[in-house]
This record gives sequence, C-alpha cells and structure tokens, in this order.
Amino acid sequence: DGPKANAASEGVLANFFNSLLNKKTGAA
Amino acid sequence: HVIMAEKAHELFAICDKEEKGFITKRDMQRLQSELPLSPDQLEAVFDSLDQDGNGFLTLDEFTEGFGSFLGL
Repeated sequence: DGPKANAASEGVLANFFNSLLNKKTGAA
Repeated sequence: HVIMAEKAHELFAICDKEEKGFITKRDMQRLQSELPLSPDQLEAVFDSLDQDGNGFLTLDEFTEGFGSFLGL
C-alpha cells in the first residue's frame, strides 16, 4: 500500500466525515 | 481540541445508535441508507479507523480519525 492507497482512503474518510457533518447540520 | 472531541462524539452517536460505546461493521453498513457511500467505502472507512483491527471502533479511535481528517 503506497501513497496512492493512502490518498484514496483519505478521500473516502473525508467523504465519510463530511457526509456525517452534513447529516448533522441538516437534521438540526 | 475540546470542541473537536465534542463534535467527534456527536458524529460517533450517529453511527452508534444503540449507544453501545463502540461501532461495528454492521452499524457502519446500516449507514448506507443515510450516507452517500457504497458498502465498500464504508468498509474501507471502518478498517482505516479501527486502528487495532479488533472489529470494534471505539470513540477514541473515531476521535483520532476525525482529528486527522481535520488536520490536527
């Protein structure tokens, strides 16, 4: 797993946290 | 840092609906209907957050992942 794999999983993580944050603000 | 931890806790609670104190892969897959991520992506997120790989994602692990997402 090189830098490419790390970058990919970071993107997915960012997507995950952003979605959760959106969901939270959307529900409030 | 305190605010970050509080935020992490709020997001953790969205995943841990039964308030077990940890998140399992099953909890993660349930989010599929609520978040725009595929099952594969949710699994990848879980695996990268579950640092010790024991199948239980604790609030500490979740908070750490959230912190690195924020660049802390």
